[in-house]
Amino acid sequence: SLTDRLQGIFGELRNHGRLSEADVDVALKEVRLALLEADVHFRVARDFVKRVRDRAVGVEVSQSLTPAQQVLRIVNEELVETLGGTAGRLDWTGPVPAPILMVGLNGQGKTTSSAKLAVRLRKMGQRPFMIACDTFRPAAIQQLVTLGKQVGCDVYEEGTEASPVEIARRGLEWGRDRGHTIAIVDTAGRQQVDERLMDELVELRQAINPTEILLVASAMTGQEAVNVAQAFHARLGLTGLVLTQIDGDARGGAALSIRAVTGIPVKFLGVGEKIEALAEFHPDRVASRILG
Amino acid sequence: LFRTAGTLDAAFWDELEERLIAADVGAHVTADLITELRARDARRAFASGEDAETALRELLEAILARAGDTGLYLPEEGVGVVLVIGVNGTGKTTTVAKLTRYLQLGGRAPFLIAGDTFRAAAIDQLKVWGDRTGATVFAQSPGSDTAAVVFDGIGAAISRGADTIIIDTAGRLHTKTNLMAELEKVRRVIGRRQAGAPHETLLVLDAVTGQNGLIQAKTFMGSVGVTGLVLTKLDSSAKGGVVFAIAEELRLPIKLVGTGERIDDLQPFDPSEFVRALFS
Ligand SMILES: Nc1nc2c(ncn2[C@@H]2O[C@H](COP(=O)(O)OP(=O)(O)OP(=O)(O)O)[C@@H](O)[C@H]2O)c(=O)[nH]1
Ligand SMILES: Nc1nc2c(ncn2[C@@H]2O[C@H](COP(=O)(O)OP(=O)(O)OP(=O)(O)O)[C@@H](O)[C@H]2O)c(=O)[nH]1
Ligand SMILES: [Mg+2]
Ligand SMILES: [Mg+2]
Repeated sequence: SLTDRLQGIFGELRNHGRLSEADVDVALKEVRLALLEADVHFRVARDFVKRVRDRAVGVEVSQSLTPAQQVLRIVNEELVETLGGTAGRLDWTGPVPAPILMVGLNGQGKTTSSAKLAVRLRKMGQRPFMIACDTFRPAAIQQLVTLGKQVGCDVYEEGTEASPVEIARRGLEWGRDRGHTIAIVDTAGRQQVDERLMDELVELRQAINPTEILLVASAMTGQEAVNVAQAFHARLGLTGLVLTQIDGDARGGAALSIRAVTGIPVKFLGVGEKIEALAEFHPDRVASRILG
Repeated sequence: LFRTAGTLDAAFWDELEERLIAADVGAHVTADLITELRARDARRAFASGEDAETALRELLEAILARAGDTGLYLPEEGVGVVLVIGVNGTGKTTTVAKLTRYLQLGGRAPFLIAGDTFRAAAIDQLKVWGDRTGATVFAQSPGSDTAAVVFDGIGAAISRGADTIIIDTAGRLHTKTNLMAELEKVRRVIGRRQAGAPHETLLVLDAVTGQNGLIQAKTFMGSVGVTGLVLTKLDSSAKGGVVFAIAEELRLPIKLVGTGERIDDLQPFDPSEFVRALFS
């Protein structure tokens, strides 16, 4: 683990008074390695290590902490700060039903997260429903309808013939008539390099003016997390990230990369396949996981 | 460690390292590659950056070559069985459909088993692909025991004289011991129902996956054995570089690549094309 590696490096440093540049640089080599192993984007890792270096050099080696612990504490603080805490705050101001748009690459957990979010919002006293705007993937609509039935949540769908924009517009009217306060709009997975599909999302955003646009991404996403988030953010204006599959052992460095480069806050964590498996984001827990 | 031998300076090596990391090759494999290249440069300087890159490409192709045969092997006689596994959302069900079409074009008539009895509309999803390809889909009701469905499905396929069976399974994180145990049971049941099967156990890996891909491959391999990788979503911006660590540590070859969401977006793996694309 990183703790052990740093302990090994600083083992001999017992009697020094302050952390020297040389000591810190040796330690930060290990930190950078740990971040890369955790799938943190290489530029984000480099910038992060620079910030830690500025904070660590010349720091008095405390009586109660070993030098390794000292550096680690700074690393941890910096990580928690960067991941930063606007935990789980969703916005649903504006005309009801407030639309929440779920977007992201193929297979990351958008449909499952839509249902999870619906249940959570209902527990918070809202009246959510879901709109099935994935008209492409085989049985995507059935998937959302089945989940809706499982949790007793309305799902508006028009099959695969209408366009996502039409379905979303008519869905909002339908939801308003039934007294729903929030509309969770599930969309088809797509790659950010597919211009046509990105244009479709922009069109959808313009049509329904969402109060939240959430990027859904798996914790096992590698270096491309930055390119993906930047592209979706540039075209749509993302308001938050849902990081899924945290119940696995992927370190989740994508969360740091996305947050550091786009400023998008992590709003929720997917922590399992079941509907209850949605957790609030706690930066300290994700930080220690990234460090391994 | 290395004196700057010829024209290649520290900036060159740093930039090369960054490109490899950016492609998800990983810090360790990247470090080994750069060390090897710099050692060669020290013995006899590369004339240019291009020469160093050519040497790198050769090293990468060599790693893939050591991983083993990229062919898909199904028996000429009797029924061939393909088991498709992997973590959630990587493209297993879509790959089953694409593989069905691919094998149909080669003269086979795959019979599909809907082994995902858990996820909402998983069976419906495979049935749509069955309709589109004309392949028979064997399914029981959602919530059925997967091993039982697979056992009965193989029996049904054999009694129909099927030449190929492709088994779709539920996505599962390799960290879930109960789900991995279920998969091991499915594997045993397959072997019991049909001697020699499964002939191919394909691990489906999403190209956007980072270093966790290596742990996925290790765990699935240790649990049920894997004969090859299907690397999906290569139409994304991701390079899939984690496959080099997988090749190096596990000798696990990539057999197929997925390049889109449509039925014909599946190709046999081409190592030199893959390595070339890594740098484009
Ligand atoms: N273990 C785990 N699995 C998850 C989580 N969230 C989603 N999944 C699973 O991931 C797979 C993909 O989920 P979907 O909701 O279908 O993903 P999607 O983004 O809607 O997929 P597309 O619509 O095809 O782009 C399914 O097997 C889900 O059960 C999570 O937090 N943990
Ligand atoms: N762009 C792209 N999308 C793909 C590819 N292969 C699969 N997909 C998409 O990825 C998403 C998930 O595909 P599935 O086949 O449902 O994945 P799965 O592994 O069966 O998912 P679970 O059964 O839930 O674990 C769907 O939106 C597919 O269309 C590919 O090669 N390229
Ligand atoms: Mg979906
Ligand atoms: Mg599936």
